[in-house]
Amino acid sequence: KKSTLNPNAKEFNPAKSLLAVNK
Amino acid sequence: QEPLTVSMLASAPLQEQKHMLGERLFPLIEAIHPTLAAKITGMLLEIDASELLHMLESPESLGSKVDEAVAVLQAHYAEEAAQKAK
Repeated sequence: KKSTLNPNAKEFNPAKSLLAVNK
Repeated sequence: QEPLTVSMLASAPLQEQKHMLGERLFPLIEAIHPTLAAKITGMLLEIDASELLHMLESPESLGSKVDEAVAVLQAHYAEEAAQKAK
């Protein structure tokens, strides 16, 4: 079956604050 | 982190809803596919919020959707490469 997902979708960038916490 | 609920989502504007879902989905997707996580999360965020909430609670559903996204991406990249080779 054909997927409905769009390979041209915009990338999701997680919030910078979360990245800071993980450092 | 407290679980995301329908009522929490419903009280947020549409754009904010997707962002909230993305913040929850991203780490789960990153665990499966670290290199493509940002792209896959973006693709999955085009799906209905109700379906995304279900995926957050069901690793199996999320996993199969991530597999589907990877297959779509790989086909897309292969097509792009073929176009360039012409």
